[in-house]
Amino acid sequence: MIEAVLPQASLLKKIIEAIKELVSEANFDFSETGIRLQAMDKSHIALSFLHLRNDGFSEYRCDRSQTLGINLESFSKVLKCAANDDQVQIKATDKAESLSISFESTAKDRVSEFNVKLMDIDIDSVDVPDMDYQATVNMSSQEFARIVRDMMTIGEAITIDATKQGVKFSTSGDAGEGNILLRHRKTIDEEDGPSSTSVEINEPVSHSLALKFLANFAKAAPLADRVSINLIEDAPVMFEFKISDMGHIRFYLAPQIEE
Amino acid sequence: AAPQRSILSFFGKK
Repeated sequence: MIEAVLPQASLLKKIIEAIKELVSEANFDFSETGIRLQAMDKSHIALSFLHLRNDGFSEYRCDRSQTLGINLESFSKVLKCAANDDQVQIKATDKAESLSISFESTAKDRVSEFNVKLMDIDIDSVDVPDMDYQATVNMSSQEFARIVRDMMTIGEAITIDATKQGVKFSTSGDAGEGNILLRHRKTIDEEDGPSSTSVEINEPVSHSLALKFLANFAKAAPLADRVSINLIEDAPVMFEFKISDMGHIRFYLAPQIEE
Repeated sequence: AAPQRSILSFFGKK
């Protein structure tokens, strides 16, 4: 038996919106400690990784570990039937054929219940080793989304250069080229405002990435004020959005081969 | 466009 309650449906809506463009169906692994999801896009270039800890839910029960295969488009459609402030409960019995999702209004005078069919999803999962990143950029997630949007008007690929001075995003295309530099701030405090950027660096590192994937990652911006971009030579770049007090979404993106 | 590597060329399958 699985039962999990979140006080606000808006959080679950944002989580599903953040991954459904990259992954159409995914296995949700429920265990005593929480929920995990790992899924690659069809082309195996990007990996999405979601972790929600049990203590982030207002109620959480998982009697035995269970994997539920869910079509994310269907999940998203059902979640659209919830008001943002509704409490949401997800429930599945052992060997269930569907996931029960119910919403309760804040006044507790309206309760709706939906069922989404579960599916067997045969997908590859990968082992992600712990890595010592050479550079970690911590920046506003809104700023990240804006840069991705701006760069897409010019090119298809983006180069991220992290140095002690800051982080530079650049692109080029038929129409021309452009770059945006965010200077490193030693401390991120009130004075600097939430838009400031920090770069923790051991060695300068540079990666070239396909912009269309970053546009998908930027859909996680409503979940977190900040995003961290973690870079290491010759390995996928990791983008992390923290989900307040309960976990994170991480996206790993394989770099393009530098020409 | 530049050639694109796959996640699987970095991380092994479980």
